[in-house]
Amino acid sequence: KGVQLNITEFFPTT
Amino acid sequence: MLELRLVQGSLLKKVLESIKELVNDANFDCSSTGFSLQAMDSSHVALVALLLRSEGFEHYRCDRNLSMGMNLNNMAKMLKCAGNDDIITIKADDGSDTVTFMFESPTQDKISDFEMKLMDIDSEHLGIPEAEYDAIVRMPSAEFARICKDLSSIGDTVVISVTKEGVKFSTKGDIGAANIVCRQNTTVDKPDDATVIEMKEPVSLQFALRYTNFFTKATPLSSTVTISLSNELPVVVEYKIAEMGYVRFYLAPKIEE
Repeated sequence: KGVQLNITEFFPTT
Repeated sequence: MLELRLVQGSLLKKVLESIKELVNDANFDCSSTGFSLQAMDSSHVALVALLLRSEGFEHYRCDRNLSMGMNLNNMAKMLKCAGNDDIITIKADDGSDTVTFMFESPTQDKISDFEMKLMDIDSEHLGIPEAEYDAIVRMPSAEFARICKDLSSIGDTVVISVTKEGVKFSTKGDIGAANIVCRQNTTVDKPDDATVIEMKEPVSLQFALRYTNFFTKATPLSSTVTISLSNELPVVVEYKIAEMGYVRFYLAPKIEE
């Protein structure tokens, strides 16, 4: 079914 | 001192209805640019970014940048008490721990104010990089909502693939599989009924339908939706808010193990 990635893996914390 | 008067109050009602199931608590940020929000869902899979530009308000006073923590469910409860034709004014004093929503009927014969307690929210702010997307699909928002709803009765995830042929939405589940292909179609009576596909590179990404179905709660805000895709990046599902701004939903993909 695939692994759900997190949005924080793509967008850096500012 | 903050005072924002929105003649088309129904827009704010619709905004809250579109995000309250995805996000529980969020900071609304108020600056000279506008009234905005950025928040993740509790599992940090999706992110919502809202902007209502200051120019879209009939009156916009924001003396200094202000961040107001609100429980979105409670805010939605209060805004539900506004009539669809009401003018909504958001008011807050500096340092206050409350925000006031004032509703005026169009004929000015009923004026209500609802005061809501603010909350301290420790939220991470994420930097959303400007990206060139491999494929951008614009389609009727109701069609996208229908597709997400239909596919979620078959499976849990949707594969969105864009090729020269069109955009394909596919799912698989215990009872079987489904594929829905939408071809570019610009020969329609109304421009909002068109499906327009701009593709630089073919794209294929898998997403959880649970989230795309949350996003489609924004359908009443706009007759069209724009879906921007790049391989191995979060999808952006954008609903424009007439002449004021947007609600954008970002969703991280699922990848094969």
